[in-house]
Amino acid sequence: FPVAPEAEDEGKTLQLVESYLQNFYGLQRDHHPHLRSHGENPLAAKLKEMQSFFGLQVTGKPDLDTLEIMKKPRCGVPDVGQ
Amino acid sequence: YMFTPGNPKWKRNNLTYRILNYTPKMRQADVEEAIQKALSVWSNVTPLTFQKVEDKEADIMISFAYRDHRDNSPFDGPNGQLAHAFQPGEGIGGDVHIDEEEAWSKGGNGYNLFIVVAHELGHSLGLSHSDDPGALMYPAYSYTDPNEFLLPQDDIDGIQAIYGKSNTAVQPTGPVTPEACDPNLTFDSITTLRGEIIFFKGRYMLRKHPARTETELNFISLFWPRLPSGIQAAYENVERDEILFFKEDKYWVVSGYDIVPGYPKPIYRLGFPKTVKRINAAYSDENTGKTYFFVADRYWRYDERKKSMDHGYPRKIVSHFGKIGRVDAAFQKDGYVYLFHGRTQFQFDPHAKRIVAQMKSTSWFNC
Repeated sequence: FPVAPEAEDEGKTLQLVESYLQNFYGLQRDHHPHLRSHGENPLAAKLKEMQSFFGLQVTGKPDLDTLEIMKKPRCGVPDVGQ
Repeated sequence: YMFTPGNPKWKRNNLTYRILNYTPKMRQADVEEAIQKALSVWSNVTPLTFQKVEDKEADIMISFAYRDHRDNSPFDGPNGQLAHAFQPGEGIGGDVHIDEEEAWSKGGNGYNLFIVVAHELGHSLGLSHSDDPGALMYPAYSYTDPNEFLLPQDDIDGIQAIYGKSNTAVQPTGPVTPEACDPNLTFDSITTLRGEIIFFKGRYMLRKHPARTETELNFISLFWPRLPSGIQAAYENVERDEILFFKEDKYWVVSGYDIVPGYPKPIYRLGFPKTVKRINAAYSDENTGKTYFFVADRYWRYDERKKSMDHGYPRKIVSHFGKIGRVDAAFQKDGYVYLFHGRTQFQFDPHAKRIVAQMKSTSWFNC
């Protein structure tokens, strides 16, 4: 399959993924980037939650199918309770 | 379906709504019609009623808004977030906010206002997002022709779990999203498409690529927005790289993602008599250039090169294909013809002129 050109632009991808997970999965904005927390990367954990909700393969990585769903226009209500 | 956390619901069934402002992109009457239709989606399946009010506070206040509109949830301009709504409750509870910077329409271009408002009203009534890809409450926008819209069963189950069943004598039901490994899954039609196999069911298509194990479920409208749902027959003319779709007495020719201008056309142009009202199934043999059309218990044979029906048809299906009953869907792959009847699939060898195997209809989905 053709690779979506945007996927190759890491910076844009990461920004899309972060804002999507902040909007709809309560990903906390990382106010202390210089601190490394232990345990799973919170972004990967939220990504898995989102992939499971949409019936995607749960990889914890922003693969093409996941990016495709994130780009779809949608309702502004979070997929999880606040 | 999922309830909004805390299970908020309205304590009354007779609710009020008010339209605070309108978008300049649609006629005011079309906005009102879209909203009324969106409300009836939910009142048709519950005891709920919605009365329009002017100049006073309503339970559900509907408005078009720009970017930051003072509710801690700013809109983001064109695309992205289309609208949002608040769970049942006083004040802002139940209100629907629509992003004015979207291209609202009453048809298939831009974003259809009816579909989006119907979804938001689900939130206004206490439903959260569903993970059923066919549900109205699924968070990603997908277009369906409002005239063909039927509230899916998942949404009916959800809203009735909150407000109870409808007061009508006959309870309304809705379409169920097909699941590839459902043993009871049958198909409206099937066609090959550039090496893939596309199975049609209602407004959905299940897409099977030979190199991928999983099956992809999409709306037909994702590829072909102007095609109807419920495609009754389809076949690929490999030579011309075209797909022909049939529903009732009309057929469409598609090349790639585009419908060839001038279609749909009556099926009678192909040589069917007026007594034929619909086509049940079709497949095309790319080696012989002959296309087989199945109608009730008979079949016709069409010569793609001569562009005319062969003489001596229709003939009885049983006379050529054996005792397989009526054919719901058919396609040819790797020299064999696969004929579907309900939950059964027959593999027919056109050279040996006999059925060589019988499988379940879902055998292609690696269940």
